[in-house]
Amino acid sequence: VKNQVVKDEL
Amino acid sequence: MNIFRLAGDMTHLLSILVLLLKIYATKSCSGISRKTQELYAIVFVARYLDLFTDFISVYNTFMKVVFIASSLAIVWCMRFHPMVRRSYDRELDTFRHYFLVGASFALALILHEKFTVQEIFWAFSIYLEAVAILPQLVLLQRSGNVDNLTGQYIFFLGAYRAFYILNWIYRYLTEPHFTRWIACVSGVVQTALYADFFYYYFISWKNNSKLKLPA
Repeated sequence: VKNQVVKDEL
Repeated sequence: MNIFRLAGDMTHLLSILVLLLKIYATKSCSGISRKTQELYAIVFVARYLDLFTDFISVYNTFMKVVFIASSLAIVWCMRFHPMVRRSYDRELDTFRHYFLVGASFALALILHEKFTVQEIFWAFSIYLEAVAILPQLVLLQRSGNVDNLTGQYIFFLGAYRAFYILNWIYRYLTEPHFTRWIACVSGVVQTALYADFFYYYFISWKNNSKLKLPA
């Protein structure tokens, strides 16, 4: 679930 | 990280390098909107608040620092460098950019993923980035002539947006839970703003002539 909200784009 | 995302980040980086090259080599910022550059500086500072709270990768952190530092450096040059500031097209750069900041922040208060300071500033930065190019496009339209480096700067910025859309399509098709409505919808709006510019850019490229925008 945490992975979905991680903002990995710039 | 897919190839479209990497291409997007690299064209974004390239656009900033082209702009820095123009300012450094010609000691001039003519044709460049300081208002757009100030909006980008606000965009990066507001979006990368997570620099201190979330570590994603060395690449991610490095790029964030580069984007914040370069955007602040460009604004600094345009405001304070004794030679560069003289070439600033003040009378052409009259877009009311504070309206964009206010409207983006108001929208972020209404539409966000979570009601936290960081998430609201993130949404605000996404909305503001979508419209930050407007003062620049208005300035170009008013001056009519576009020098090569300024044209390339905007071309690479537009290419960065186009690659990000391909990246989202790729992620949507390959990742099971990829839904990022705020970023994707804003990104499409942002890219659409470049359509007109791209049209004239390709015409000038095809005819091998100088880029000119209709008044």
